[in-house]
Amino acid sequence: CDCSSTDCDCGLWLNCRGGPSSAGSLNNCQWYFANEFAIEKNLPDWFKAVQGLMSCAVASSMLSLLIGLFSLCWSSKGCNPYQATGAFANLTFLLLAVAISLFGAKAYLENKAEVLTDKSRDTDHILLFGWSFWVAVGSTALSLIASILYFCVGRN
Amino acid sequence: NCLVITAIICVLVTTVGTIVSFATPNWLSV
Repeated sequence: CDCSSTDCDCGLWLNCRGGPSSAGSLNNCQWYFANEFAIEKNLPDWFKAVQGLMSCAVASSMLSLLIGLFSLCWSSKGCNPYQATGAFANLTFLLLAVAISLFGAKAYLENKAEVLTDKSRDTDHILLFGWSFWVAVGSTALSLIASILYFCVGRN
Repeated sequence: NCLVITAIICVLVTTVGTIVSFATPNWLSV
């Protein structure tokens, strides 16, 4: 996402310069689909694949939440809503796992992104994995736990 | 029961986490 300058943050759909997170405004951010997909067209295929996988993961997780909430006040002998919720939670886990593995591997191999840096080095020009990536990693672990719990509940 | 409540909380946190990471510009930073 052309992060050549310092204070540059890069997401799946927009990049920002000058520390947007601290200011809380999107004035210095650029959406990838602005100006007729100007930035999106130049993104590598693996990045587009991560965008697609994350979009499907969002849809799948919302479906599992919907069915999970629905199953709290609905019971039927014909079908088991817990198994359905578990299946969607498991699908979310698979999609997230593939997305973060692909992003992590490609960002490390092609852009030399790092998890932690040595304090003695000049950290101004080093690409680091940001908190959004780690939130996605946490969601992956939780979706696996949720799917196991729902399959356990569904079997009883 | 307790297991169902734990499971629904996990799904809820997963959904919120997925949406937050999907929409925020901090996957990589310089």
